[in-house]
Amino acid sequence: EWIKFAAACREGEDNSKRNPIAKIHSDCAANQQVTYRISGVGIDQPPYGIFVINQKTGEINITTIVDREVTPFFIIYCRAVNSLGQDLERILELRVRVLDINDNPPVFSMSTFLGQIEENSNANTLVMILNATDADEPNNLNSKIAFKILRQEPSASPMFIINRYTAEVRTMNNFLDREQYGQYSLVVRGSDRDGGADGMAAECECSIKILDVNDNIPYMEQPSYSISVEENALNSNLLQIRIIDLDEEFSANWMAVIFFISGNEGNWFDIEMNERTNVGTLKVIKPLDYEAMKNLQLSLGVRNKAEFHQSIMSQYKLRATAVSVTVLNVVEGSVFRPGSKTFVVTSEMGQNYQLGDFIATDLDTGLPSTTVRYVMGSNPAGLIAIGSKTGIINLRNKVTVQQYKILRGKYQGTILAIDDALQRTCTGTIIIKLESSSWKDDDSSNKNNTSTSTNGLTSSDVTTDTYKNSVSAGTNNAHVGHTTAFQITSKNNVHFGPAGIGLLIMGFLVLGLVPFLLMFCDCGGVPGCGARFKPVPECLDGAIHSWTVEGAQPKLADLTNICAPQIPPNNADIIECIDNSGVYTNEYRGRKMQDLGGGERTTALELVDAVKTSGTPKICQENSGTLRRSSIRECREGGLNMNFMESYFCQKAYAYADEDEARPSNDCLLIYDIEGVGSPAGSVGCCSFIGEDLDDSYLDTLGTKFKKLADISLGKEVEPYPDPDPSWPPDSTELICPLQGTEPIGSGHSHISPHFGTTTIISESNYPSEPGVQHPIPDPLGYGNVTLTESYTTLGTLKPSVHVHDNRHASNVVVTERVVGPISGANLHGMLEMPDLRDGSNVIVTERVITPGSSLPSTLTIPDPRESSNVVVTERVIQPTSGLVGNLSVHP
Amino acid sequence: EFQIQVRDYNTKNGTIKWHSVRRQKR
Repeated sequence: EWIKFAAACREGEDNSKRNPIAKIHSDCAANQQVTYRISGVGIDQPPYGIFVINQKTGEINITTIVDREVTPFFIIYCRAVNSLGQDLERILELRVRVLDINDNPPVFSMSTFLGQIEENSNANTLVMILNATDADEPNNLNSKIAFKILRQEPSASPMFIINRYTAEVRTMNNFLDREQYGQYSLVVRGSDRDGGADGMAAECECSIKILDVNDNIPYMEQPSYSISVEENALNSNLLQIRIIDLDEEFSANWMAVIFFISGNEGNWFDIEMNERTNVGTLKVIKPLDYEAMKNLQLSLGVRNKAEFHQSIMSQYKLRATAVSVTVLNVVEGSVFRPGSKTFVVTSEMGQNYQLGDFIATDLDTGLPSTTVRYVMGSNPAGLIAIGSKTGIINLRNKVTVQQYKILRGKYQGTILAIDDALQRTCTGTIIIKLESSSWKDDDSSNKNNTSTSTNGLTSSDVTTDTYKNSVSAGTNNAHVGHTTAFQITSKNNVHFGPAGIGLLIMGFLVLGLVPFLLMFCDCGGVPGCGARFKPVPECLDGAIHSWTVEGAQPKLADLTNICAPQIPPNNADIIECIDNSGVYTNEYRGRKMQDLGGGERTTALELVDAVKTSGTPKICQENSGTLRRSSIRECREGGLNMNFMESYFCQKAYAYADEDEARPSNDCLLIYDIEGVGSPAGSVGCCSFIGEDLDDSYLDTLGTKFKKLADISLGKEVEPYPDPDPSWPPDSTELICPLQGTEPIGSGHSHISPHFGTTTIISESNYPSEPGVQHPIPDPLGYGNVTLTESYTTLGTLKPSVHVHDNRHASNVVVTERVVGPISGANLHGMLEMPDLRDGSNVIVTERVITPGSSLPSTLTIPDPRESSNVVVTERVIQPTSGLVGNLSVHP
Repeated sequence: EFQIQVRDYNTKNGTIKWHSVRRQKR
């Protein structure tokens, strides 16, 4: 299989000046006439005629300009034939690759992307993903699009970040407030060549709508209300209460629900909400009684129809709004209460027999009315008459048989109580039950009359009937009816029937039996122990079991062991323990910002500070640059976050892999770490020098080692060191490890060799193996402490195969660089390119790639890490002023 | 032997340099 193209031509150019691009030759030409022929796409297949061959010399020429986007490569099938047209050789394939030029700009799939995000969303929440394509060669810088937010409207403060590569637009912080800005508009630029200055760019617009959440608490327009309402009246619009809520109008977050907290125990009031206006109308749905309650205090609360957002849930406190209600008195006059009254009439009752009275009640006083006069309204058969002032009802005459028949045993008439002053009339109903036995016929009438007058039991029956009628007329009627019955029966002797006497005897018997029953009661005693009360022992414990019976008594020590987990006093630190698995930068309005990702909430201020205050790496104390949060975490956990390491290195490598535009050498990661059993916690420091206007005054505060490395990264001249060893460069990695004058950081296992001069060695130790953490990096150098220093640059590109060394210079700095577990599929091409350390000292860079699992440049041979514990990939010594000598050496 | 030679464009002094292309195993 051909693994690379034999020849190449550049698209969009006249390549004919490079003709012949290839030539074929057969040894058969030595002794016979050979004719060379070619075929394939671009020759005898469309597009025709791109390649032609000189049949005699075998020279292949390209004739036209080619377009990689049309035909990315050609396969020219080459033949050598004799004069008879017979093949003299097996067919050869000449693969011609069309080199890509950046002739296609990025194209966004939409001119305007629409997105929406809830306000108060956490920082780093994904809002939308933009999409752009570039027709240039895939996996090439010409098609590598870098996205960048150019502008934001409103431009008050940047609220969004975009991932340079994935085009994911995320929230920068959790301060999105719909009530402040309900819509954001971003202008995003996508530039190929990874955003390089020579790239082609396209722009698109992002319209981001901020969705409302219920993060505003509603309140009533006024702090209190005062109203008055007439008694005995309903009111459908007693009070209008306007609710103020800043959330989105007409949404459930805005619509209010007013509820009674107290004061409406009688259910007199109701509140109806108008969802269009958010105004609540207080209604009276049950009449109030001035005589019962002259004032009352309503206490109202308000909430939203929707639940409150979790961000303000804790802030919501039920706040009562007072509504003072004054009940106005209304002259009500008199009414019959109850509205009807029942009497019983027998044939014994004669003329002017007084049945009772029916008196109206004055509602304004609650007493019998004194201002009314009574007149009969409906009075069937003219049976009764009422006293005009007294309200006493009398039989006008003895009821005759005819009247009884006309009335069919029942009389129902009305009484009017007329208040002349108020010009009001109220009506009461009189019901009279005519005792039927009295008027059956003339003969029986006499007999019944006799029996009625003599039989006490009959009177008792009358009482019962009356009582039943009263009950049917209502509760109050029952009372009245009972009174009436009592009046009637009071004329007779009260005595009990046999059943009543029997009940009384039974009652006494039961009372007498109670003490006897109690004596035999078990009262929870143990079954079978006899049915009697147990005496309570004299000791206080009584029947309580001792500890030894129920189990061991908990000792004091045990109790003290049961305690809640201790919470560190500073909870903020816990919050800051976030996983910095994703690191990406975003150039925003001229400022570089770096988001650590991982869902943490980072304010814009912190981001700015993170960039501007990158400085002294103090162990666990100082915020050092963009890795501030990470440092805290690392310190807390006592070890390096290998996920972060992996992410950082890989993303850096990837980001700088294909860049070739001029860029200052300005990125430096300094990490020192001492780990292992018994060692103190390590630390991570980072200096990320980005931008042209670099304020490097803080470098003065760095320690010696870090300042040295920072200077190297910045391309500054560093102090020369005496030449440590004439055998430089080292033939093996052992030569660069233990150096005299080394200042190992921490108390790791450093082995210092005396034969080296002052050379800066930054060291690290192995990492303890933990689940989910990268395996320890085998350290082929053999010494205990190593510091990782990573430096990438695109200034002064050196080919990966170049090995530069000049041992004439004495100053040497060992820089060890590691790439840990690159992301699968990441193209590491170019990541091993070294910076041009202008006029600098000699620098040895040791780079190692552990378990790559991805495509690597073919020039790099990576031993299988499973077969050897240590893998050293490249080691280069760079001396800018000397010639380029040496080559890539790989140490298994 | 039937061989293909391709031009090396990277020569700095403008001289034409030819490389024989050989089949390789991946």
